[in-house]
Amino acid sequence: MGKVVSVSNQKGGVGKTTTAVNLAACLAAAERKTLLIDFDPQGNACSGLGVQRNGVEGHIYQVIIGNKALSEVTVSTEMPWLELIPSTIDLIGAEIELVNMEGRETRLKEALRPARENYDFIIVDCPPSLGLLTLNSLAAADTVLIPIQCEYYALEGLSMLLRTIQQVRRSFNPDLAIEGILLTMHDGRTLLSQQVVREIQVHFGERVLRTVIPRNVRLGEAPSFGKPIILYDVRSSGAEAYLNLTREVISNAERG
Amino acid sequence: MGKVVSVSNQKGGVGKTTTAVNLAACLAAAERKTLLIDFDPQGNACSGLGVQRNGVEGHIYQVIIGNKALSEVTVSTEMPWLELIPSTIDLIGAEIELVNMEGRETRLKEALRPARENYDFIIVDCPPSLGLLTLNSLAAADTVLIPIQCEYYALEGLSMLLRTIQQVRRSFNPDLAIEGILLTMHDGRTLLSQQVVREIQVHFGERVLRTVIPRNVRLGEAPSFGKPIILYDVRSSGAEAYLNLTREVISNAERG
Ligand SMILES: Nc1ncnc2c1ncn2[C@@H]1O[C@H](COP(=O)(O)OP(=O)(O)OP(=O)(O)O)[C@@H](O)[C@H]1O
Ligand SMILES: Nc1ncnc2c1ncn2[C@@H]1O[C@H](COP(=O)(O)OP(=O)(O)OP(=O)(O)O)[C@@H](O)[C@H]1O
Ligand SMILES: [Mg+2]
Ligand SMILES: [Mg+2]
Repeated sequence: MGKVVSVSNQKGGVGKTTTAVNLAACLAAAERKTLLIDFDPQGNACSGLGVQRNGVEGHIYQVIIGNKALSEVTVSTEMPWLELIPSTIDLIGAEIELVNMEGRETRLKEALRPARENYDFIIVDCPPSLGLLTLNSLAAADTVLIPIQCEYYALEGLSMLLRTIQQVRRSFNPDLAIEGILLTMHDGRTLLSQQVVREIQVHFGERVLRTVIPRNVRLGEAPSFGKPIILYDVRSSGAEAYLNLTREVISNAERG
Repeated sequence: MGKVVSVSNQKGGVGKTTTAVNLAACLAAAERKTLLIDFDPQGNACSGLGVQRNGVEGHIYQVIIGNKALSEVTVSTEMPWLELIPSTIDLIGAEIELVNMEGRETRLKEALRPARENYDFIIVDCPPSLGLLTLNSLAAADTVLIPIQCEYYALEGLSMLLRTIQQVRRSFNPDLAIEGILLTMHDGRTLLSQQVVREIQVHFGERVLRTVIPRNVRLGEAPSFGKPIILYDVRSSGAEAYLNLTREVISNAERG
């Protein structure tokens, strides 16, 4: 039974896409059958894997409004164990169009039901908001992975996200657990990073993942070549960190 | 007649709030009567100016749904020429509640009409999306200031934003102009920054503002003290860059 992990945080630019793409790629490298869903209208997860959106027919929006099945819009990637469902710019309208639809918060959950047994992991990259797309992803997920930059503004948004997670638990998904809080773009040289890390560890203790992702320019370069970090530069500190994160996620899944 | 500048980009974490807060503070330091509107449910612009949201009664959401006038929700800040209208977490619901309202895209434009002659500049900090909040801000604005990180993913989103601006021009605001594209978090040492800068200058030439904001950790530290950069560390490279930006914005406004 595939585990669904939603990568979300309404704060922008915290490393959601970088985490979703690289976690999915490392899971595939460890021969776990993985599906990455790009649920952000910006489509960064597609380009992070070198998939040209305007070259594909189907996308996730057709699935959540009920026109197509998941299997009809799934595309393969450069990696054998990794498949992708692209997003589309039309997702921007989804927030407005879904509002008056039946079961508007659980359309992704229903769509994923048949697909779960075909994959070991299903990773969902969310947009930077707490609207209907993120709510759909939280309602469909087993766990939520929360990337957070080691910056002051990112710290502020965390309690808002945790409150939303509790609301989703109460209304749509009682079993929603937290995979963990992932510290990203950590720069050990700055006092700011050190202070934010300490603050998060004090408030969230156990829920903070052991792996910390360092700021590493190779992570920013890789998407311009359409490659995940382990294919672009496997010796980089960014690749090492995402391989460590993947070991943690696999061991959490196996412990159950 | 006050000039309304919308600071927007649906890509997250590109420096919208940092730009809105510091531009507004530098305009106030230049004795321009300035109003900063925090239109992002995260409320980062409030904390960037040291205003505790839970300490204030009124906020921008009450204005756009028609319960309160702008003057009823305006609060003063540490700086004499700078006032703020706080956001609220309820703005998350605005995207859904506004959908079925009359004139849903132009509610901010109507609300600002009486306030325009009381200020020289009205700056609007937008959330990272192209939903109804950002549309309201673009419909109300004279110009749009587009911060963009010197990173690959940020480059991808620019054409989507420019298309939305054209749509807003056609439907709600024919005079909407581009204040400029502002390069932020520039790190001259990395090849990535240099490549992205070149790419933007080639594609967008004239529309790129002369001022480039360097990556400067002092800009990330300032919000944790609730101060704009010119009050936190006026000698920093971040403060110098935002003072230069402000000169550019003032001279653009005076040229008309
Ligand atoms: N550890 C890192 N070191 C250096 N750069 C990074 C790192 N993680 C992410 N980046 C870069 O920082 C920027 C923001 O990351 P990313 O786009 O993954 O964040 P996001 O949360 O998905 O943003 P959005 O909110 O827009 O969806 C990107 O340009 C990315 O390449
Ligand atoms: N020039 C800079 N140098 C260093 N850090 C910066 C710079 N500009 C912004 N930052 C930091 O980078 C992070 C992202 O900036 P900011 O929050 O202003 O972006 P945003 O576009 O408003 O994000 P969101 O999309 O979530 O609204 C913040 O933690 C901020 O303090
Ligand atoms: Mg993203
Ligand atoms: Mg912001």
